[in-house]
Amino acid sequence: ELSQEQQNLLTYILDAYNKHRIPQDMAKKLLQEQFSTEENFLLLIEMATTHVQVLVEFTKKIPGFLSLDHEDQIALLKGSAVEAMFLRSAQVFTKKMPHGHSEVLEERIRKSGISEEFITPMFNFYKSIGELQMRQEEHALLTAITILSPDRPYVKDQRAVERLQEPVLDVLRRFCKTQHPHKPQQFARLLGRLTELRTLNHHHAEMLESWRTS
Amino acid sequence: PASNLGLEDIIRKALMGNVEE
Repeated sequence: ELSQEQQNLLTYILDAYNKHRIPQDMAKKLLQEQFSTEENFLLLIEMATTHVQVLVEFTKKIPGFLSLDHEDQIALLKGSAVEAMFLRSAQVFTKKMPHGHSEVLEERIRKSGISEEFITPMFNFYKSIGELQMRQEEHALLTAITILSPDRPYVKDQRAVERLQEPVLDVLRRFCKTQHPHKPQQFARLLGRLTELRTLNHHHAEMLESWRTS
Repeated sequence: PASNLGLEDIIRKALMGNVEE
């Protein structure tokens, strides 16, 4: 079971996660309007920018984050922004959406000039997240854990970051045990997705390069 | 426009901004 302190940490992170999300008008725009390849590209850039702004607001609410060295805060956010973005997007694709919505979104991403070799692993990742049937709490905690990765480039005080990440990991581990009693591997699988995210992050950097070129 | 800003600029600006309640 979670201690009162752990329950508080969970509630705090979950509330922040639910509160800071992409505005609905922007999400609607993605579904309703028809755009050319170039407009798709610009819309995805706008979405990505908003994603980062929302992510920063969420991160500020993670207990202890603002007490970290300012440059370390930036290093953590820079290192994790893409991974957090993929996690959030995975949720969009695994949620039950009105008929046809996920197809429209997928079509838009496929028609934004991104090469197929980057698209396929991304949708594979979304599928693998879907298979885990994660609860909102798991999404919120996993996002916080991703952000609080002490091994990101340019982080100076790794120990301080570890001290923030460890309690969140512990809450996630306990939460998985109580919420998925018949799936003892749930916690390990969630951590496995973080490894997959690192690969996507790496691909993403290559993808941006190919996008810039084209 | 936001599309001209790099990731680090967006993060720095957002970190400096006030939290919207």
